[in-house]
Amino acid sequence: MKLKRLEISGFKSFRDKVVMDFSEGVTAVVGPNGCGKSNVVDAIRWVMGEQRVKALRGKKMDDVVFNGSQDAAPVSMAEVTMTVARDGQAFPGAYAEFTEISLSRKVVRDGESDYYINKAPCRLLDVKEFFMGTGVGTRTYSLVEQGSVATMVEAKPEDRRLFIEDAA
Amino acid sequence: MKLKRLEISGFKSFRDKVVMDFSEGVTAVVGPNGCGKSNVVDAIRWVMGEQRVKALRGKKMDDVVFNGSQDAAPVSMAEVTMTVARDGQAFPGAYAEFTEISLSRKVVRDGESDYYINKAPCRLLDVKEFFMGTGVGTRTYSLVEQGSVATMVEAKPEDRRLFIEDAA
Amino acid sequence: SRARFAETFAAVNACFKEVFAHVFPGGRGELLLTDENDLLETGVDIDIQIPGKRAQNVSLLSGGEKSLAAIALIFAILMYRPTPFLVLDEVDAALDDANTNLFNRLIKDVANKSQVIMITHNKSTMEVADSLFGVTMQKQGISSLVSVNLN
Amino acid sequence: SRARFAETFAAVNACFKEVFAHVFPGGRGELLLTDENDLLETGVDIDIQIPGKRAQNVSLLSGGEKSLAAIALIFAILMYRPTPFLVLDEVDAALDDANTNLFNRLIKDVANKSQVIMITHNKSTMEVADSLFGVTMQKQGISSLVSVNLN
Ligand SMILES: Nc1ncnc2c1ncn2[C@@H]1O[C@H](COP(=O)(O)OP(=O)(O)OP(=O)(O)O)[C@@H](O)[C@H]1O
Ligand SMILES: Nc1ncnc2c1ncn2[C@@H]1O[C@H](COP(=O)(O)OP(=O)(O)OP(=O)(O)O)[C@@H](O)[C@H]1O
Ligand SMILES: [Mg+2]
Ligand SMILES: [Mg+2]
Repeated sequence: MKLKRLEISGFKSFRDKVVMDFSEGVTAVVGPNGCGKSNVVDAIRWVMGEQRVKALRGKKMDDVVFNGSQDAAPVSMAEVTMTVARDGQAFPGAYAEFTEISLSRKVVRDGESDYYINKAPCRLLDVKEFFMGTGVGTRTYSLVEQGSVATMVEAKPEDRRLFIEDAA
Repeated sequence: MKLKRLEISGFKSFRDKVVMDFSEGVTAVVGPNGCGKSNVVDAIRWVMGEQRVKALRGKKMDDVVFNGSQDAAPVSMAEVTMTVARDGQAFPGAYAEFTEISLSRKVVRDGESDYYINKAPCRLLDVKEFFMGTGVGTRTYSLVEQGSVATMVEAKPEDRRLFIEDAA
Repeated sequence: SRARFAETFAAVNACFKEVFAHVFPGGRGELLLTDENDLLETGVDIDIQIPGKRAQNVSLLSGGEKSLAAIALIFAILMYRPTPFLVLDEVDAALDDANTNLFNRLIKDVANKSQVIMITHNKSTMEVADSLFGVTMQKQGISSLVSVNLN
Repeated sequence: SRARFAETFAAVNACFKEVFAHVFPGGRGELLLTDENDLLETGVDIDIQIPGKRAQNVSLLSGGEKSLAAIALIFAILMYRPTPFLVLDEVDAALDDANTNLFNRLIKDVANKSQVIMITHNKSTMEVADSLFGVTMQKQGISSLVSVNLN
């Protein structure tokens, strides 16, 4: 499985829709302090089903919806779509025939999140199950937040075990 | 009061004695990862009376004594001396006539620390009292450890209050 | 005592507003008491608005914005109650080039009142220093000093 | 299950020893179980010896040494169980120039098996990337993308 595209709109500082097409190898995301780089990481975590408000650096779930700027008004909805492409191995379960899958998450202010796979509404559980077999779940070693690289070394032994379990 | 000189010997990675003479303005301490820069900060904290093992990044108080390297044997004693010079305002209390004061701390493995002011043995309390009036105590805003600059902003409101109290 | 805390809080807050406006031109930073009626127990909140953005909870600030806001608060406290010397260990690690240059200018200001001892890997910050100590491990595992030539 | 954890632990540990020796030539890194008799509850300890130094408690490692040891562990786990893509947010912040170059070489290796998305302020790390996204706030407070020219 390869990450092919990320579409972000109304999510955190991304009021206007942006589309990021990814290629093989290493993609660097660069820009000045506060421009929105880590918000892209939060968008990836969020579309993969992240439920912990703190892991998205907010105080409430609504903090992911664009909250306005000095000149711009807040919006009422945030939406992120991740498109992944098959890379050798087929997708798990019912998605085996597809060569591409798009996963979306939408939320309106004060509302619940809606999830979609290939534009068809689904449950959070379906999204979680899709990623479960691929090792890219939201808590494992495949996503390292800003400032927390040394966590594995500084962690208590019983917490360090969780990283090994994720790889099992 | 100005920091004039720091002498470090047998403390952490400084097996052999080093002498650092400081001047006015900004002094930068530079060097590759793991060479001993933050150990200099620990030496400053330690000679000013730091008692918390964790604040010196160790597990036990002996961790401040040079523990050996691949080729060198451990030593049995650590000693740091800080020399401060008068800068306009006189030193507090009994030290008012001095233009320079040296503060030392020595420890042998498995032993207690010994403290000295101008080479005369004194108590930890004397050292603490000396620094109390100057605002350079070991816990205040005047020493920022590696990786913890954002602490004041991320702290809980009741903890942030402590920084303000230190300035009272 | 209550009066002392109130006085310190008010003075530091005034300095913070000033330093913050200098560090984030067009923005606004201030300290707030969580409980004004209980000066002995009250917490201190921080309310920050980055220029061009809405005021938000500090947890949403970026890594660099948090570092810079914290540096502004430290320098504000120093403005009110300078200390003889200041030790900073890689406080510039999260800053981009523009904010590093800003930090370098701030450090020069602070060094007028306090001696500054600063650990950094940043070349432009080294250039701002009045003197340099190089630390090395010529003998593996054993720290020693070496003179540094910036070029 | 017990057997699965034991197998994963052994394999990751073998990878960690290999990656660590590559990252810290002459040093030794390994994982240890805190309680071998209870595979369902045991913790995992980490025993690190930096080249030229004695093995010490990891709490005494420097900021850069900790980052590099953690990067070695992450890459060791990836060696055993690669993931389709890897997201790294400024993991190179504490590294000096030499270790940054080492990191850049490691990233290229990892990118053979996993797609890497990496946020960095480090120019030499940007140069290693196969493609670049620039994020900016041309309209204050609103993020947008911009093409980046490295020179
Ligand atoms: N819901 C939201 N609405 C509007 N802006 C938001 C929202 N959530 C976060 N932000 C803004 O996003 C900015 C932080 O972005 P981010 O953390 O991605 O920065 P960054 O590019 O990673 O910077 P650094 O290099 O300092 O780490 C903050 O200024 C914050 O105010
Ligand atoms: N008691 C001791 N005896 C010998 N070496 C020690 C002792 N305590 C710490 N060290 C060594 O000191 C080194 C760490 O030094 P320090 O934290 O000062 O590095 P640094 O120059 O700040 O590096 P960085 O740029 O990565 O932050 C470690 O490698 C550690 O093993
Ligand atoms: Mg960031
Ligand atoms: Mg350090």
